[in-house]
Amino acid sequence: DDEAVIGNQFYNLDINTASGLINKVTLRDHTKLNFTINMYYYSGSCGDNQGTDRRSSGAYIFRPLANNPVKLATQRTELINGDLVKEFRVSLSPSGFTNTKVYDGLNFIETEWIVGPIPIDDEVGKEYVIKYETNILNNGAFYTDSNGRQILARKLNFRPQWNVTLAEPIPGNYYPVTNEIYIENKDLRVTVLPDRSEGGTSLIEGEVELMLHRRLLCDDAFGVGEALNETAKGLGLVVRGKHRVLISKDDITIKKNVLGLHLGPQLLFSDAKNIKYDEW
Amino acid sequence: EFVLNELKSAMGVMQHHDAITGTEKQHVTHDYERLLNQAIDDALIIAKQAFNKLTQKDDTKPPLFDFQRCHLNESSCHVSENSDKFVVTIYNPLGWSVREPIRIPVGNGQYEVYDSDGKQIKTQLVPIPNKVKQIPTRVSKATQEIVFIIDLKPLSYKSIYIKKINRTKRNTNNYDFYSNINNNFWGHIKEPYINKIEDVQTDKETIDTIKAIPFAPVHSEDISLIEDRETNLDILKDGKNDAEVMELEKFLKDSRRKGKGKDNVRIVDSYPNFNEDEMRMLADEPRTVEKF
Repeated sequence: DDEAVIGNQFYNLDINTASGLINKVTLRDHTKLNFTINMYYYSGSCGDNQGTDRRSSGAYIFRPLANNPVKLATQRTELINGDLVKEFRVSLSPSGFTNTKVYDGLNFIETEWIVGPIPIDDEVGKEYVIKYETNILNNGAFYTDSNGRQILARKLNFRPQWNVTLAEPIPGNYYPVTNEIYIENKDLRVTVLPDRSEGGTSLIEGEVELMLHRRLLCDDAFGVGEALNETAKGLGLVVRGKHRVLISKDDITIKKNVLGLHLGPQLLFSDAKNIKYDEW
Repeated sequence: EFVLNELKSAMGVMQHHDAITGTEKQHVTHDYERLLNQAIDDALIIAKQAFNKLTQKDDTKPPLFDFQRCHLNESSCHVSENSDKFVVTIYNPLGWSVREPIRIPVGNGQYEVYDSDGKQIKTQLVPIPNKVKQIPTRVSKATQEIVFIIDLKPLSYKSIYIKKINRTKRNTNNYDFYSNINNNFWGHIKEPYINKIEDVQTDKETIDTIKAIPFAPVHSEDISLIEDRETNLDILKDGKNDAEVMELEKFLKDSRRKGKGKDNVRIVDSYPNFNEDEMRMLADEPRTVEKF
């Protein structure tokens, strides 16, 4: 009874309302793909910045304490079913939330994410990421646009100009994502479009990972002179954003959605208490 | 141009490498937020004037709409949460057609949404997630969002009319209404009293009290504050002869013109970035109907 399906003309998502997991996506041509969305956090390192191995994670650099991030636990799920939009909401602990939506007639899966206030009671800074996990074999290759114009091929633990051995395998594989990041095999491409510039990577086969929000307690000594610890009413910021996921190789659909997210419709509101419907 | 310069200037500051990467100190972040927010508010003057030109048929009348922007990033909007009838103007800044979902935060109740051709749009009401309601800085009464999907042509706008139906009956405190009627009705009318007139209009005793108010105070200077209150007007017109109704309407027409001047002064006062000359230019900005 916990299994359910939400979908539209383009995507059908098999979900489990008990675990809060999406298990599978079925495309229009009946292709099935393992697909799930999870949120994790990396604990930020806090050192005295006296050596490369004693540097803190801060505003300038991302330096997690361990290479394995902590997966957020599902706290509560909610399914919204309607003609126009179907939503699968998952509250995550600590301080996470994902809302996966499919709209009638729109060719994307939208993930709305909320992170915060990031808890720091344990005096450890945290850096939240979201992972889109699939069974696509991308052989360590992923693609980012970095400057919003040109797509560049990235390869895990690799630099095209020299032989590299990464001392920090997580941040060493992170790249700027302005408009899009994708992985692909010969048949399918999984593209994630963020609504703002974010850091992104693909550390594990079939995964796309994007950094969402960071709250850190130590200065990284690169110049800003204070820790990246933003507070709002003393609690810490709450950040809300959107990703659109497209499982398609159709470039035009992708480009239209990039700009739909970045330059979406502008809304202005006016009271109409003095204007009757007929007059309007 | 000078209005838009505020936003150009703020955007210039935001080209600094610290603003782009977020490596500025926290108090600088707050200053950037202040700069941008103020500049966007200022630039909205231009958008308001442009939309007023497009939506207004008769330039001798005051603007039909007072366009406001909302904090949709936290699912809150003062206008849509507090009004039973409101208009949403949706502009597509892209050079090609788009089909996008729109979400409007509202309070409890049912709503009907009309497209700019007057046809009802298919909508869905979706509860706002608890996680959003719990955002510490959020101040909002919205409990749900109206969702609809809209098609917009390149660089075009649509005006969407939304009205609440099956209004939930509110508790009305008649005592408050009576106690304030003499002091406030013809004088400094505030929004709550206007709302209460609507709420208690089935109460015969209250309507009789309003009707009993002599017609003479309409000539008072203070009465300009009651302009455009149609509910009141209907009640006031009831029982009057044609000559009295004509006089009432003439008065209201005059007071609208006065109101326009006041509105302009109020707008200018709320934009501290501008000097006196610039404020005068804003206040005197002529509104004409442009035909494409």
